[in-house]
Amino acid sequence: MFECRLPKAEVLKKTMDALKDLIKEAVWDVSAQGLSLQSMDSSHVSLVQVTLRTEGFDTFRCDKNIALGVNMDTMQKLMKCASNDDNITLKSEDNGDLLSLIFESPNGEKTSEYEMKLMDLDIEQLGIPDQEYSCTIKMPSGEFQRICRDLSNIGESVNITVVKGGVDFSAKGDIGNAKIHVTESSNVDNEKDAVTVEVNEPVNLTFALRYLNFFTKATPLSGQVSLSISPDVPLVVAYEIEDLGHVKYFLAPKIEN
Amino acid sequence: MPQPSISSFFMKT
Repeated sequence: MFECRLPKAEVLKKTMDALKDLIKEAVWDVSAQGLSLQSMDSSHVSLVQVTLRTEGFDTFRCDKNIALGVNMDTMQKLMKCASNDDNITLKSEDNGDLLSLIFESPNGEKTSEYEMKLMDLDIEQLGIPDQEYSCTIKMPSGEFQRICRDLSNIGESVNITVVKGGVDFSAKGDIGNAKIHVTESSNVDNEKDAVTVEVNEPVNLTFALRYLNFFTKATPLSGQVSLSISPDVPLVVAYEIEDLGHVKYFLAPKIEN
Repeated sequence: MPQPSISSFFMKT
């Protein structure tokens, strides 16, 4: 038996919004540690990894590890039936083929129960090593979303150059060129507005904007985004979900011809 | 510029 309860459906709705354009089907792995999901997009260019820790739930019961194979589009549609303030319970039997989603209004006067058919999915899992990165940038997530969107008007790729104290995001295309320079904040009252740039060694890498724009669908989950970059390894774009977990996206740099 | 697959960077488990 698996059963968990979150006080607000909003966070799970936003999590589904962050995933559904990138992946069509995925497996939620349920264990005593919480819920986790890992999946490549259909073209195997990027990888997304989600962790929702047990401690962030109101209640969490998992008698034995189970894998819930879901169609992301279906799950997102059902999640949309919940109001943001509803509390939400997810429930499944150990060998069941259904996931129950129960939404309860804050005043307890309305309870909605949906049952979603589960799928038997065999999804390749990859081991993601912990590693140190040459540079880590933290910035307002809305600002990163804006930069990716704006540079998409110019070209298909963004070149990210990180040096001490700042970052250049630049794009080239048939119509012209663009460069956006973001400087590290010197003094910030509100932490979520801050830009911080940690540089062990400067980097200069190029990434596909198409995928970065998919990743920024997670913007409503967190005021800040972190970009971890090293030469010749995938970029990590991470959104922390307060008190609950994170959504992390991985994208390999484009290579020179 | 060519785009490498993400699976070439991580070990299969």
